[in-house]
Amino acid sequence: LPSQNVYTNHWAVRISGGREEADKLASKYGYINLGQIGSLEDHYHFHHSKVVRRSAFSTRGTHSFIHMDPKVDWVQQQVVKARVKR
Amino acid sequence: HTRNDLNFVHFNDPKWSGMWYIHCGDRSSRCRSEMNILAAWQRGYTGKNVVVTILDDGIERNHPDLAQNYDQLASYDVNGNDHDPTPRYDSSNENKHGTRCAGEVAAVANNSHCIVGIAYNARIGGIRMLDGDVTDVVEAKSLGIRPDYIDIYSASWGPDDDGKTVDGPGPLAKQAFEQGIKKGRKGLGSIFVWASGNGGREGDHCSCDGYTNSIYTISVSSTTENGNKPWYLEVCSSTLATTYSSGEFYDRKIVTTDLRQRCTDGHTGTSVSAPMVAGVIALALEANPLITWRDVQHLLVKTSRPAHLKANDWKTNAAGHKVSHLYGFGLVDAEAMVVEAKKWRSVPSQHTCTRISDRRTRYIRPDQYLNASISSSGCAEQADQSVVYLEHVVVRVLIVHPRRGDLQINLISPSGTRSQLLAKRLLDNSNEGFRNWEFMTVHCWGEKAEGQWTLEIFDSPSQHRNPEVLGKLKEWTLILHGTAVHPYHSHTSHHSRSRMLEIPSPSRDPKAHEPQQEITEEEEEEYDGPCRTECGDQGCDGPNADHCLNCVHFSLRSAKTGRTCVSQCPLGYYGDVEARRCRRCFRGCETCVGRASNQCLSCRRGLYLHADHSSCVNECATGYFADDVQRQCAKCHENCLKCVRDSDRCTACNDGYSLAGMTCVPECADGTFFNLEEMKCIICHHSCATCTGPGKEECIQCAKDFLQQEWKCVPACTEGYYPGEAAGLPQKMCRKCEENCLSCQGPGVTCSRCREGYNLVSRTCIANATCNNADEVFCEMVKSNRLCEKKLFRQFCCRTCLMTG
Repeated sequence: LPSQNVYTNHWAVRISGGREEADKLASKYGYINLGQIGSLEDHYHFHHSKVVRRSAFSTRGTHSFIHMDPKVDWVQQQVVKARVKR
Repeated sequence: HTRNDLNFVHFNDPKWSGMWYIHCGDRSSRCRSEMNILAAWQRGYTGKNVVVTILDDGIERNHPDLAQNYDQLASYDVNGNDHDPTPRYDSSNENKHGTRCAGEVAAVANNSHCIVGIAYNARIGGIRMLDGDVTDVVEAKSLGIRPDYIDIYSASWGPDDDGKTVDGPGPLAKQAFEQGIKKGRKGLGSIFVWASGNGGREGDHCSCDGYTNSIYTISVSSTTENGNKPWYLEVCSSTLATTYSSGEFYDRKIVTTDLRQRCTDGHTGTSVSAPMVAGVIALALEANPLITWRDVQHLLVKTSRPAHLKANDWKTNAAGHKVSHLYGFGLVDAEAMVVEAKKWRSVPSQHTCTRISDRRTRYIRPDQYLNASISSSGCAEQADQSVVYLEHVVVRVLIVHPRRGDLQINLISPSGTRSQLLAKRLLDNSNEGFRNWEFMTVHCWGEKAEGQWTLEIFDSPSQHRNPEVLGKLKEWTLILHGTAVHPYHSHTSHHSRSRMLEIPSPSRDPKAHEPQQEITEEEEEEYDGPCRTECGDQGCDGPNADHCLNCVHFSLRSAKTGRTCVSQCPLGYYGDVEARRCRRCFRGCETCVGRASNQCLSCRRGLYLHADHSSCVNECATGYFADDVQRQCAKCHENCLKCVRDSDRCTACNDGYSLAGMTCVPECADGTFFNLEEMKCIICHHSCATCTGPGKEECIQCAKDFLQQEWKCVPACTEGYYPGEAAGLPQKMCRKCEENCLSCQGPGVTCSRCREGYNLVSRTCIANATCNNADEVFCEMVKSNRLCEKKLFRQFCCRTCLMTG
């Protein structure tokens, strides 16, 4: 069977303009900004508590308008990656 | 087999004698200490001031073998989004993996507990990231935690090793790797160590794992005690080095720390090999903290050896390196690593040369080889991309194919080295092909890049396929990484330069030689040609700077040793303006303003400038650290008493402060702990007298009137426990009653209440259903043999016989 993606309620977003700008955009679309992703500048980790935690489909709703915001350079809903301890 | 070396070092850790991969434990038996860890220790390297973290399911930070080396600043809980990477405990001990790996790196030595880590004085942290949904964000966050503080990241996980998965880091994790090697360790590059896969039995190939296959990770495989291929091991061309690990039941295993403060010698697979190499690299970093991420890979290539490892594909590449698809360059050698690291000069900068094939689709016909070649100059025409000497070679392919597992791919270098980029994978039925998948080989390391590279693809159908559907190679790209100059020979110029600085010799100035060929013998008697511009108003008796009769600026050296004119004094001298002479600085000064010991401005290699005294010293005073880049003693952070490598990497603190990892934080009063997020002392849970965090399970000592039970402080012992003395502790401890006993008065047979299904017989709990048909004769036998007095036989008819009198 082809592998089926499992979508989470976490997003990676690239926004220039710093943490403040990221916070503003997060709240505009109902996300919580969980902060910068490691040491990747301008990359932020967003979480949306009203989106189902695990889903077989990329969910749509007002939160997905963030994809169209001109201040957002790039956004990606996070998919579960099967990882195995060796 | 190496010398029996037990007498050199002995530790009192109970499993020390079983650590066969470190020392020869028994004079009469064979031993395997080819990893030369003991020898590296004997040279004084134990991982001091090196920070390692384990990316895994957490780390038991209060494990007695880890607590002393545990580093909170090298730790984080990505799953829980806090600073505590303690694993989640469950009945199956599912989250033991990180703790097991951590012990192999930095278990404390000589503490009478469990084992000794390979870098037993290194700092060890854990990043808890596998106990939840793993996403690209989770991986990128984990790989980028404190890159200036953490030296080595060790990971023993990856995509499934089921023989049918092809997967690797997502875009964010890829960026995190790139950021790490570019900016981590203050520009020297983070070191990522990765366990190659465990899918040997499934016919998996580690080229299908984008993590071990990355040029940024050091991919490590395993061998058994006897040098055989373990059943779990995957072959591939990106493996760099190997360590010992478990094998068949008759092979000895690796011992390490385990969850719930225990030790284990269970099966370890490749997972233990990554932390073993991380430990060895920690020793090398202690020997030379300035080596870069690429230096570490060069060191492994140079020092790892085939030893007694058995493989039928050992070959010597054109650069003279022995390499195998099972073991890379062979077994790691800790002693060779520290010895080489100590004298290592960084390799020249990394260049990358990329060549893309033409976009002509080539059909891959079953049972036939498809050869596609690219001719490369190593980008000789572009100086910033020029690769003459190879390091990693990457091949990116776009292949469509009806059954991916039927493909085998080889790469043949211009020198004729053939590396197998992919072997047949019987379980891989996917029709997805390889969409810009990158294969990597280290087998051409050190070879020349220029010439014809051939990609060889073979399709051998392992089951019936539609003969009309052919595989296609749509495009392939050859990415050569390496250096424009020889990575080691180029050091000669460095060495001669440093010699030149020590003994300045004007004759080494190439300009001074330029006109020499034009001089004829008769000109020696009376010279009327032009003088060097450095010559003064008295002119010269020859064309060179040492022919001047006086100088415009400074004269260097004496008439006896060959005086010459220079515009600026060389290193090791200062310009005496009045006398127009270059005079020697004090011994050890590289530049100075006078000849006194306290007039130095910079120091020679190996010495450090003490800014307060303007003098050069071998070792920096307390409160300062040796900055190897600036060659000066720089001040530690104001709260540090001692520090290493950076002002904020403290190893001892001023009064009123204590170490948290390598940071000095204010000492908190009893009943409080220092919170790193809020940077202040916060009250412990009311049951704790001292603690490491706010939870009731984070007590170090219990408050008055509380007893320690398991890892908590409780007002009274719960069911199944009795209060007992604890050696060395002021407060009492709750100890477990005898098995199946709900309450007891003390140790041994003192039970007063039993668990359901058990009955109290002679103050011990006996299962209800035992022996309910015992007759008198049988009971007489039980009684005459006094079976009820023996613990082993207590369950045996005692209750029934007692009831029947």
